[in-house]
Parts: sequence; C-alpha cells; structure tokens
Amino acid sequence: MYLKKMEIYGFKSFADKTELDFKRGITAIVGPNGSGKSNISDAIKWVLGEQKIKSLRGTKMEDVIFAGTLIRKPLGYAEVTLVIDNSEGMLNLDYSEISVTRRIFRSGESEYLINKNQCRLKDVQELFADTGLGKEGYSIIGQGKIDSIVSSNPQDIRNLFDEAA
Amino acid sequence: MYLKKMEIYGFKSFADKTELDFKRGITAIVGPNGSGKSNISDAIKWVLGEQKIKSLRGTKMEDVIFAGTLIRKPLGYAEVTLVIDNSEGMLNLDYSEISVTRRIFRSGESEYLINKNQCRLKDVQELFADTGLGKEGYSIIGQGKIDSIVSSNPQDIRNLFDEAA
Amino acid sequence: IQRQFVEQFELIQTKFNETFSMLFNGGSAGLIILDNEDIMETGIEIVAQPPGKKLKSITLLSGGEKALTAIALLFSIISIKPAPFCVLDEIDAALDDSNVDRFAGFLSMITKDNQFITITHRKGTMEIADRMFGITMGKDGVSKMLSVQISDIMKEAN
Amino acid sequence: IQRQFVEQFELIQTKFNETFSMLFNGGSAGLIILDNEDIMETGIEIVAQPPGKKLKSITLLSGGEKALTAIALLFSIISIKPAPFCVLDEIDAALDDSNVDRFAGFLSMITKDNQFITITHRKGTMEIADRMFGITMGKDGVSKMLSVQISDIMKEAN
Ligand SMILES: Nc1ncnc2c1ncn2[C@@H]1O[C@H](COP(=O)(O)OP(=O)(O)OP(=O)(O)O)[C@@H](O)[C@H]1O
Ligand SMILES: Nc1ncnc2c1ncn2[C@@H]1O[C@H](COP(=O)(O)OP(=O)(O)OP(=O)(O)O)[C@@H](O)[C@H]1O
Ligand SMILES: [Mg+2]
Ligand SMILES: [Mg+2]
Repeated sequence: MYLKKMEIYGFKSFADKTELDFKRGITAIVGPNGSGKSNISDAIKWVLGEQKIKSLRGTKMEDVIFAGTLIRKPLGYAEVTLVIDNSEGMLNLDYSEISVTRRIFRSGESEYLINKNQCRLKDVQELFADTGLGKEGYSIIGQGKIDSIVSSNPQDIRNLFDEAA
Repeated sequence: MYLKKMEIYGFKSFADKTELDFKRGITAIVGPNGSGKSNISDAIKWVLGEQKIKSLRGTKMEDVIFAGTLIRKPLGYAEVTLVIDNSEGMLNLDYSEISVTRRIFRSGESEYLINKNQCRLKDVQELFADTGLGKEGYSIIGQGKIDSIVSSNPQDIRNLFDEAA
Repeated sequence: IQRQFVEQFELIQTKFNETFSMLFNGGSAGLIILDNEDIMETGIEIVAQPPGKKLKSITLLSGGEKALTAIALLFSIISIKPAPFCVLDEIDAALDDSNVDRFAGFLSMITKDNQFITITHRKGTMEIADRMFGITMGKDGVSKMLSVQISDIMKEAN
Repeated sequence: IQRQFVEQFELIQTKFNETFSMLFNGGSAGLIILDNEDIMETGIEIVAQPPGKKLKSITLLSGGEKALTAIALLFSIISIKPAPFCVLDEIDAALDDSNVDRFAGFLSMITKDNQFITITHRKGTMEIADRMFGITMGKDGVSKMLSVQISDIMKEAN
C-alpha cells in the first residue's frame, strides 16, 4: 500500500490544478521559503480528516481556500484527492486503487468522497483506522514538530505507543 | 562597548577552563551537534543574572555545574566571567574594562562579582539596565527562539518594544 | 490487552536502542514505564545516552541530539508497524552535516518497506531521494510544481 | 512618556518596513497598535506582505518567512537601540540558501555598530564571519575549543 497520486486545486497557495505522481521509495520535495511545500503536507493531513484548523496553521476552516494574491482573485472552493494503491488489500475495500477526496466551500461546508462516491468523515476515518495515518498518527510530521515526539510529557509518549499498538 | 573575553570553568560541558577572546565585528561559533555551542550562550545569559533555570534547559540551578561523564568526575562548582570593554563609558562605572563573574556551588548558593569584588545580583542587573542585555532583552536569542519574537501574542511584542525604549 | 501492550513496548524499546546507536554511532537509549502497577494508563519516559556521555533525561540534550533521538524513536515505531506512507517536513533542520548523512543513510535503508515523502533544504537528504519535486512560487503568488532532475539540484548546491 | 513611546514606535515601524523589504527583496511589513485609546498598555500586532502576496497576519506565513520576518524586526530594533553585543543561536536554521545569503549580507552591513556572536551550521553565515571558534566534544564528554581558520571550514564544506 502506498500513495500513488495527489491532485490539489484551490488549496492554500495551489490556485491552479496541480498533480503529483508518486512511486514507492523516497520522494524529496524541495523549493525556496514560502513556495508551498508545507501546504502539500497540510493538504494530505486535511484529506485524511483533520478537523483542527490550528494544526493547518489557520484560524477558520475557510483559510485553506486560496485567498487570492495581488494578481489573482480568490477561489470559491478547495479540493484535494489522494489516490492510494491497495493491491495488497490493506484497506478494507475491494478495490486495487482507492481515491479519497475532500472538498470545502466558502460557506464552510466540507464534502468527503471515496472513489468518487460521497461519504461521511466517519467513513474516511474508519478506512484509515489502525494504519498509523490517523489524526494522532506518527506518519505525518509537520514542520518544527519532530521535537514534540520526544516531548517531556510522559502521557504524550504513551499516546504515540497506543497509536502504534 | 563590546564583549572582549569570556572565561568558563565547570559550567555544563565545559569541565576544563576555557577562554574565548572576542573582537568587534562578527564571530561565528561552529561545531557538531552536542559539542557545547548553546552552552556558551547559556553561560552568557547566566552571568548576566538569569534566574529561571528552565530557560537554561535545566530543572534545578545546580544542573549548570559539570555533572561528570563516563570518564570524568563531576565538579563541585561552576564559574563564568565576562570581560566587557567600557572605554566609551556606557556602563556606569569608572573603569575602561569591567569584568562580571558568577559562581555557583553544589549547595545551590550563587556568588556575583564585579571587577573581582563580591556584589549582589541587584548590582549586576543595575549595571546592565537599559542596555538591552537584561533578562527580557532582545540581544540574546536562544536556539529555536527566533520565531517567538513574532509570536502571535500582542503583549509579547509590546514587551519587546518596552525593552528597547 | 495488557500482555499485548507489554510485548509491543519491548519490541519498540529494543528497536529504539538499536536505531539510536546506529544514528549516533554509539551510545544507547531506553524507554521507562513510569507506573508498573497501572500498565493501561502509565506514562512513558525517554532516556538517552549519546556516546561518551552519561545517561540523561532528554531535556538536557542539545537541539540536534534531541531531533536525532526523536528520529530514532519515529523510525523504530515505523519499523515495528509500517505506515502506508510517511510525510516528513524538514525533520533534518537541526542536524549538522554528518548527522544529516547518517539520517539519510538510515532512511534509504528502511524505505524498502515504507514510502517516504520528505520536504528538505539539506543536500545530504536530497542525495538519497529516488525522485524530486521542485515547488516554486510564481510572481502571481501561486505555487507551481516542476519535476526536477536530481542532478540539476546537485549541480546548483555545489 | 506617551510621546516617547509613539516616537520610538514610529522609528521602529519605518525601520522594520525598510529591513523587511531588503531581506525579502521586496514586499512590506507593518506594526499595528491594537488600542489607540490606551497607549501605555496596548498590544502590538505584526503584519507582513512578502513580494507578490497579500498582506496577512504572521500566522499564515511559512516557517522560513516567519523566521526572516522575526530577523527583520530584531535587526530594526537593534539599529534603533544598539545593544553592547548580540548572541544569535542558529537563527538561520529555517532559511533556504538564498535567504541565508541575504541575511548574512545584512548582518555584515549592521555589524559596524554592533558586535555579533552567532552560532551556526550554515555556510553562508560562516562566510561573512570575521573570526571563528570551533567547539568539539572530546571522547571524555567535555567541550573543547579550537580556534579555526575560516579557510579550513570552507574547504571542508565544499
Ligand atoms: N489560503 C491561502 N491562499 C493563498 N496563499 C496561502 C494561503 N494559505 C497559505 N498561503 C501562502 O502559502 C505560503 C506558505 O507556504 P508554505 O508554508 O507551504 O511554505 P514552505 O514552502 O513550506 O516554506 P518554508 O521552506 O519556509 O517552510 C505563505 O506565503 C502563505 O501566505
Ligand atoms: N551539567 C552538565 N554536565 C555535563 N554535560 C552537560 C551538562 N549540561 C549539559 N551538558 C551536555 O552538553 C551537551 C549539549 O550541549 P549544547 O546544547 O551546547 O550543544 P550544541 O553544540 O548547541 O548542539 P546543537 O548543534 O545540536 O544545538 C549535551 O550533550 C548535554 O548532555
Ligand atoms: Mg515549510
Ligand atoms: Mg545548540
């Protein structure tokens, strides 16, 4: 099971549709300060069901929609899709490839889709339960957050263990 | 006014007496992870009167005394001296060079000296009042602390201003 | 349930010690269960001993030592329970050049069972990547993606 | 007292905008007094506008943009009220290579009135130093100081 593809439209600084094709192994994302690298990691967290806007560096959920720049107008919605290879059947669905999409409108309403069928947030969370990809998961480490893995609070370390159990 | 010299003995990982001669301009301190660079910046903060052990990365004040390693025995006290050029008379004492020393023993007792004469913490704090070197000062930026200068708390920014007024 | 936790704990503890001494080129690290009486609720403390130093709590470590210890713990958890993919955002920022190289070497070793997407500015990490995406910000304030060849970036970095 | 605060505020505000656009190669930044009625207690908010982007609060900036904005504010305060000396511990860690070079260039410009002691792993910052101290950790776990020539480190880094 691995991440095959990602499509971003209107999420933070990605005003134009952007597609990233991934393969197994190590993919490095490089670029100058402020170019949009951490926005990609925020987009992945967001599709997987992240509800806390503060951990996406915003104040209200609509902050993730492209807000416009000096030259470009703001957009009306944001949409991100992850395509995951499921040929080993790790995810509990009978497809060799599963796509998960999240969409948000200026009204604040969020939509979730699995393989282009609308579903609830709960369905997305259940799909990824126990894979380490969940909200408390250890598999997405945000910028500046590596130190908090060894935080001096013993309960935090315990939570990390429970997620991995 | 500038920092001319620094002598460290028994402070954190500096078990042997170490002298650093500074000049005006830019001095870079380089070295591998864990070699003792931030301990130098902690030592400067400590001599200038820092009372909060947490901002020196310890839990009790004696944590700053060399605690021993696999090969070396712990020491009984720590002592740091800063020698400051005062040829322009910025500091309110009639010397062209002023040395400030702080010493701590395992008993937890701290001693302060100005030009080798014992004094109180208050005397050291008054000597540096209004120079920006004080505790809230903007002139010593610890590791990982640059972001907190633009912290999102408006009162923190205000404190920075008051220190500079 | 209790037995499962203790078994998992021991697996991770052994792996953590192994990974730590590979990343630090020596030394050892451990995990301490704070309350043996109450396994289901107890907190866990981390102790680390970089080569040549005494065993200490992690608050006394340097910035780079702390980051490398966290990386060792993360990699040991991932080795015991692989995640479908991992996103790492500049986790190498506090490391000096030789620790970046050790980190990168370890990453390429464990990528056989895991997919890694790593955001980085460090050459040592770029060198071990299988492929690279370059992100730039256009004059219009919009992010664009370029697929860069690893050789282009390396040439520039030198 | 009120007049003094407002005068100082305006001096720093102008300097901050100037320093910001030098470090970012464009754009602008400002300081907002939140409560005009109560000058003595009011908080201050920072807004920043990197080149090509809209003016935003600093929470929306990237890691490197935030660090560079903080450096701009720090340098503007130091230019208005120089401190006897400044100790900077790896303030360049989050910057990409071209921002490190701009930061280093600015540092060497303002060092005429200030002494800087800067702890760093970045080559761009080492290059502008007047002298360098190398700190190493011996096998016995004790820090030692070597006075290094800048040319030695540069040779190694390349
Ligand atoms: N809703 C939005 N609309 C437009 N731009 C946005 C939006 N949200 C964030 N941004 C912009 O995206 C940029 C930040 O991108 P990001 O944090 O991904 O940078 P980065 O490449 O990770 O940089 P660094 O190397 O400094 O960490 C900021 O300049 C920010 O203003
Ligand atoms: N009281 C003490 N006795 C002995 N060693 C100590 C003491 N206090 C701290 N140390 C050791 O000093 C080392 C940390 O030094 P420091 O934080 O200065 O490293 P650094 O050079 O800044 O590294 P980095 O580049 O990772 O930030 C740690 O390994 C720590 O164990
Ligand atoms: Mg980033
Ligand atoms: Mg340090």
